[in-house]
Amino acid sequence: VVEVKELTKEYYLGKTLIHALQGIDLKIQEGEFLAIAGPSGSGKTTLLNLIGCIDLPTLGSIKIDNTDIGDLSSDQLAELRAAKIGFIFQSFNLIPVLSAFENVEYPLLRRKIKKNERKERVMNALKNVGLETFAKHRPDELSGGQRQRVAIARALVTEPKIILADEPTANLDHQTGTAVLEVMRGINEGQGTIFIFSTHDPKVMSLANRIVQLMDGKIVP
Amino acid sequence: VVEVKELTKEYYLGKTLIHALQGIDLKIQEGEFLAIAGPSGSGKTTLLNLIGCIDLPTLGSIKIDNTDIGDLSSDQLAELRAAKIGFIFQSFNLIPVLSAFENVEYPLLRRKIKKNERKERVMNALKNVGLETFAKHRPDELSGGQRQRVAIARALVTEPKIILADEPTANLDHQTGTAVLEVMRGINEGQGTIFIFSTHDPKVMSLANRIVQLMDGKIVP
Ligand SMILES: Nc1ncnc2c1ncn2[C@@H]1O[C@H](COP(=O)(O)OP(=O)(O)OP(=O)(O)O)[C@@H](O)[C@H]1O
Ligand SMILES: Nc1ncnc2c1ncn2[C@@H]1O[C@H](COP(=O)(O)OP(=O)(O)OP(=O)(O)O)[C@@H](O)[C@H]1O
Ligand SMILES: [Mg+2]
Ligand SMILES: [Mg+2]
Repeated sequence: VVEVKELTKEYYLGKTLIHALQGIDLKIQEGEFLAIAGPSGSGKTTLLNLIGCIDLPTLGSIKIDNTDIGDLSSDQLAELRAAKIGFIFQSFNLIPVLSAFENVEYPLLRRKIKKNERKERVMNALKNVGLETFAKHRPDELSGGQRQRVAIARALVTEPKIILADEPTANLDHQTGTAVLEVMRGINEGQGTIFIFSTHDPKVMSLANRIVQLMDGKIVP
Repeated sequence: VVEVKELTKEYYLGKTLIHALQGIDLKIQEGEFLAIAGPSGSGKTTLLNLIGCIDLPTLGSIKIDNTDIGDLSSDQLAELRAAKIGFIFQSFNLIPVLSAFENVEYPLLRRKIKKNERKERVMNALKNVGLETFAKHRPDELSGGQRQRVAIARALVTEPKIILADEPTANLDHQTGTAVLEVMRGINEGQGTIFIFSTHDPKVMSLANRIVQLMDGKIVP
């Protein structure tokens, strides 16, 4: 479903060249529950942002369902992203003026879904992350881990083919994190949804059916 | 050094009353390396924000070095905070337009410290968190864990009496997190600096010399 070849990402900082990713090759099949592990600064977020089509590579190619995303216009890329990919950002990226309910409902507004059905799907997603009684809270009226769980519910609600989760359990205690991971595992096994985690949480790695190690922008064989 | 009595924090959300903290009593002595543990939403950040004088309680009192902070004007409170407290926020709160170096240097600008000495203290703090080669990066040119470490360096550089650290290792891999905690432990043992952590990281709890459990806004005896 996802095929990455020779993927490279470089940044210039003044005159210094930063090699964030150096020639990554990776194939991801349907049903994978994949953990990308590696130390802070090793390139996990950079890799997820490229596979998630929210950043452009310096070199190399990414194919999703056999479509090379390099051949797409930015409109087509946005369309592919909205239809197939759910993204849980490392910094949550919730919309501050919207409630938890409205943040989770937001990606459903693009689709022709009736209001009742939207409400049912949003409340079900919030229930899956243990926040059904916090639907009216805005992000600044939630704890750090509660905001993170709203970001998870938002990625699950559109039932995408691929979910990219960047450190989704970083702000969650053991019990809450385990409960949320079990929900994700259920979706993965029930619907074949691909989950690609960036993580250093041992709980995530123990649930993964494949672990890829990143070090200084390269995959460690 | 820190004495908390009957500390209570309530929020109104529409007509609903949220009890974030309910009658907390806590005494913290010099040299303590204290972990406040508890599930997501239990009130850890709320408690740290009150002890850190960046939020006001609904009820109850907080004394720092025998001064009841309720008796202080907002200027005096800001003065106390700048002089005695270092704060590592759960969401880092770095200034986006400043480099890592400038973010760490910022709290030193209030004091009469010569530029050379400021530079030495900032580079030493960045070295302590493993980021001396990233001094020129802005926050958006850093990884999540690198931003978190800049926030840690910024709290350490003023050598405060009390450091409040809200989930300081959430975005760090095991090795990086352990290295940063060892630096903090060294400062705690060398200078008697009080560290109060909000955490659910077992590594932090294993280094703590005291653990307080929070559940639904109350201390679990
Ligand atoms: N815009 C940028 N400009 C310059 N360097 C950057 C930029 N974005 C990221 N980097 C650098 O690229 C490297 C990889 O960053 P990335 O965020 O992918 O790491 P990560 O594995 O997600 O780390 P963490 O676990 O700390 O979140 C880091 O060293 C970072 O400093
Ligand atoms: N401004 C606010 N308005 C309403 N409720 C709030 C507000 N701020 C926090 N809360 C609620 O107070 C409770 C305690 O929040 P707090 O941030 O202290 O928890 P926490 O222990 O730090 O959680 P986490 O581990 O997820 O960071 C939460 O249930 C949260 O929803
Ligand atoms: Mg990252
Ligand atoms: Mg918190």
